[in-house]
Amino acid sequence: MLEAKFAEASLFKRIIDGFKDCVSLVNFQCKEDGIIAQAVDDSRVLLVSLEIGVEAFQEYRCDHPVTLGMDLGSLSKILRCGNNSDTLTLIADDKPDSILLLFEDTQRERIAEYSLKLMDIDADFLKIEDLQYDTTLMMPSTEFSKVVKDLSQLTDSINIMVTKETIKFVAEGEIGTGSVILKPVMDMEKPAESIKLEMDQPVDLTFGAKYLLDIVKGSALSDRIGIRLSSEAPALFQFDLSSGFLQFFLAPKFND
Amino acid sequence: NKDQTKLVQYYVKT
Repeated sequence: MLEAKFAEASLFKRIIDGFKDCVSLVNFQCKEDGIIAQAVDDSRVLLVSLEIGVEAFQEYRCDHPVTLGMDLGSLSKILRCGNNSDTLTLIADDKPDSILLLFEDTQRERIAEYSLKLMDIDADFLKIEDLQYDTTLMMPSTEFSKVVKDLSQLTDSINIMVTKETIKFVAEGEIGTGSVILKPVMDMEKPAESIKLEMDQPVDLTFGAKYLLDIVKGSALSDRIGIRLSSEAPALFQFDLSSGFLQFFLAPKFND
Repeated sequence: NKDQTKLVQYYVKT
């Protein structure tokens, strides 16, 4: 039996909205210590990895591990039926063919109940080794989102170059070029506005703009984004939850 | 022009 209660339905909505546009069919693996999910986009370039720890829930109980295969488009339709401030409880039995979503407005004694049919999803699971990245960046997610959206207007590829003191984003397109340079900055009054840079090796990487546009949809989950870059591996973009995270692994573009 | 690499070039299926 799974019973996972969010204090506010908006959290689960923001999580699903954060990656529903890049992957559609997802297996959610529910275990004693929380819920994890992994999915790769159709072009096999972007991987989403979600972990929702027990502390992110108001109440959590999972007696037996259970996998819930869901179509995010369908799930999203049901999530829109609840109000943001409702509590949301996900309920499934040990061998479920559907999941129950229970929205409760405790102040108005309003209870809404929906069930969503589950799917058997045959998906590969990719093993991602922990690795040393050449560069780690922490910055406001709104700032990263703006850079990506602005530069994407010019081109389908965005180049990210990091040197000791500088983070440079470059777009070269048919209508013209653009670049944004950011420097590490510590904002004592508003720590969330700070830009932190740890660089072991300079990096110069190019990514498909359309994937970056998908990634920045996770910005509603956290006011900070962590970006880890390496010449040898896909980049990692991470939004932290109060317990858990939403990660995107993006394969770079290279000269052929 | 650069070529888009795929995740399977980096990760192993389990």
